[in-house]
Amino acid sequence: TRARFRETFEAVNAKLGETFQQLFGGGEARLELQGDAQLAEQDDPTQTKQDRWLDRGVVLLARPPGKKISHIHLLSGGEKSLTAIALVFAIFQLNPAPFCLLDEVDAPLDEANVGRFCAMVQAMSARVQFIFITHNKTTMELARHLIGVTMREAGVSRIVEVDLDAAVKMLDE
Amino acid sequence: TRARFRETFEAVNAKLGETFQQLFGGGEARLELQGDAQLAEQDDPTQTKQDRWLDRGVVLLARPPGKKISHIHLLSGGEKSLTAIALVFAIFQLNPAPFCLLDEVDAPLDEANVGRFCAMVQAMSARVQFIFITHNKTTMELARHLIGVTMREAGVSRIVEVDLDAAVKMLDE
Amino acid sequence: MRLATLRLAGFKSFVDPTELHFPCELVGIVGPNGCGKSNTLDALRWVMGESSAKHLRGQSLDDVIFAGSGQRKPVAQASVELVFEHHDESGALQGPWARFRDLSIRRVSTRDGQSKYFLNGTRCRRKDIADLFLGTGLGRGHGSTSGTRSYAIIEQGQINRLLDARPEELRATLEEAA
Amino acid sequence: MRLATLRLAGFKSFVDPTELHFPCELVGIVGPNGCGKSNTLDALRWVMGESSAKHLRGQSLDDVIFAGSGQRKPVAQASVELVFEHHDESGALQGPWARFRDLSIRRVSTRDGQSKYFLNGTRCRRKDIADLFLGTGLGRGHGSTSGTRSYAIIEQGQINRLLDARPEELRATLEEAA
Ligand SMILES: Nc1ncnc2c1ncn2[C@@H]1O[C@H](COP(=O)(O)OP(=O)(O)OP(=O)(O)O)[C@@H](O)[C@H]1O
Ligand SMILES: Nc1ncnc2c1ncn2[C@@H]1O[C@H](COP(=O)(O)OP(=O)(O)OP(=O)(O)O)[C@@H](O)[C@H]1O
Ligand SMILES: [Mg+2]
Ligand SMILES: [Mg+2]
Repeated sequence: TRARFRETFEAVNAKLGETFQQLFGGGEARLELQGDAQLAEQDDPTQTKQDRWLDRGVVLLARPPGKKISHIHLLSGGEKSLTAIALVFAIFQLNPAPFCLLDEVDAPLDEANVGRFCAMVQAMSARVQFIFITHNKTTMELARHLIGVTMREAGVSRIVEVDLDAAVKMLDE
Repeated sequence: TRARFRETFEAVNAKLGETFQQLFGGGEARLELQGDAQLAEQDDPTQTKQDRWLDRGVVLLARPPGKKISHIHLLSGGEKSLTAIALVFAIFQLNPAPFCLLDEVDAPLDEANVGRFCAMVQAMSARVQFIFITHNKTTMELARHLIGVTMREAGVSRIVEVDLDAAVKMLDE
Repeated sequence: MRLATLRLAGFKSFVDPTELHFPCELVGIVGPNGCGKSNTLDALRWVMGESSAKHLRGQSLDDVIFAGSGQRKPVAQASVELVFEHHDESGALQGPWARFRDLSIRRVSTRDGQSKYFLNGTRCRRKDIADLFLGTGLGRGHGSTSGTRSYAIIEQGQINRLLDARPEELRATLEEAA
Repeated sequence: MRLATLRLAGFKSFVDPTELHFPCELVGIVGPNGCGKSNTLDALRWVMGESSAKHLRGQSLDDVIFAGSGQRKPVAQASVELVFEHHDESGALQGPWARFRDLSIRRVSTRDGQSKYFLNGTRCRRKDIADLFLGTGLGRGHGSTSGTRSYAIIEQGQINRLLDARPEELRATLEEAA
């Protein structure tokens, strides 16, 4: 299954490049095998190319537009969430599950990033059903059907039909 | 220092009751020594009252208005954050540090909870200086001075003076 | 295949029989803090076979059964049913479930920790439910709970978990996607 | 005592000399994702003595020095100065720092990991800075880094950390507040 992992790694890597650029409006991201950078420096002839795929961990490097490439822990809160979304959507496009459930993934994002996130969800919805929980008005507008949940009776959840205006009002309840 | 810990525990407990009620608009919260509930059941005469304070962990129980009291892991994302804020503010009121730095603590909160959070920060600002990072328009309105951070040149942060309108516009950049 | 209807009764804060409809590809769920939004996602994971209490934000599996509120008493069981829609535009049934006209799964659980699973109304094992999702990005071959922990379901506050993971864990996620 | 001015140079994304003014009790910081907002809080913790790279979201301490951007080269050092305002309305100096007319702390660090601390322009030890904050809810008696990890500074995404902690950790937080 080494060959299979290599295939997946390369396929996700290619897709990740695409989803990252769409979500950030530029820049790049890639997966690397742990120690790859070090290995290249050592250029150790005894370690054949084939062994490389055995049991080594995977790291993700990202470069938001105009910045230097860095490890993900140096990214900001919003940049990190957007990069994680890019990775999830890259895997999705390779092995599409029939539906995707998202619980407030847009919370750390600013409006520009929420806009690009919505555009991507919209495009993917041709093949995947999205069910998403959100507090963000822009993301609500993406939904073609909205489900309101209330607790008029404390402790007891009920469903109410809402349209966009009612949903936005609910935000300010 | 057992006696000192007991004093702090009881003082924070009393304050927590107040801050929780203000932030949730009702309900109650309290600290408990781990195992207290079990101890009460066993009513073990050998364990003197004094030992109770030795080395036992602390748990927090919370009851949002109209619900049953429960462990904090059963609370929702927003309820949990608001409860954590109540605890921080309770400790603060007992041992006020001169300033308090908050990084997007309002992100998981709905508008009603943001409103109560802002009212509390406003009241505490008589004795404590607050510096807070936020994406929320209601919280921005609380600030008497706003600092805008931009990266017009990619990768290089600069400060711009902003007023409320400019700050709100920045959100939609 | 897509989700069509979710029916809950006695599950977490949904004590009364409640129905959620998912009539299209883009469905939003909204409401104030603590009203029960994340509980609907927990119900979806639970009915698909999730067996870890911790992943359902509880300490034990009966934390999913309505535990009472200020006014109401606790109930004895939780029941969740999920109906799928798997006709394509032409009405033909597609995919691995073409042999079924309708497709619905159901899980019922009582306070003694026992769970019963049903496929189209007929009692079945948990493994039968897990097998339904195999290879769809929801299911996972290697024997753990059915795909409820897959990359297709992102819990609240967990989006960064994927990146905070150690390199070996990131590798495991990729292997699941293979 | 309150914060008055923060001066940064070469610290994370603030490569050019930059000043932030905190003229009152309620100051908001706003801006798009990745623009440098959380870096300003990192600067405040750093100048007050934070010594753990992990708590500054880096792998090593020189991750706080500007590492370059698309157009700019990395720099050799990071410098942060924090000026306090500790006159009360009547102009009198209050609190334990009354002996100082002005009060400012500064930290400068180079890529070899060496940090220099200054109190009102005069070189001092880190301990001298930590002592300033003792007993104010920022400082912690028991020898660890000065109060930068105290309850008075809540990092992004960490608000729930307090409640996710194990019972003995919650006890330790309370003991710090004693
Ligand atoms: N077994 C149970 N019985 C009754 N109520 C329960 C049970 N389990 C959880 N709850 C209630 O459900 C509420 C949490 O709901 P949920 O997490 O779905 O909220 P939410 O709508 O996602 O809110 P947020 O916007 O804050 O994330 C809690 O207040 C809790 O009291
Ligand atoms: N040593 C460094 N040199 C140059 N840039 C750095 C350095 N350390 C961090 N950065 C940059 O700072 C940016 C992160 O800034 P920060 O975390 O302050 O953003 P933020 O404004 O808080 O954003 P968000 O709203 O997403 O939380 C990253 O994009 C990173 O590239
Ligand atoms: Mg939720
Ligand atoms: Mg930030």
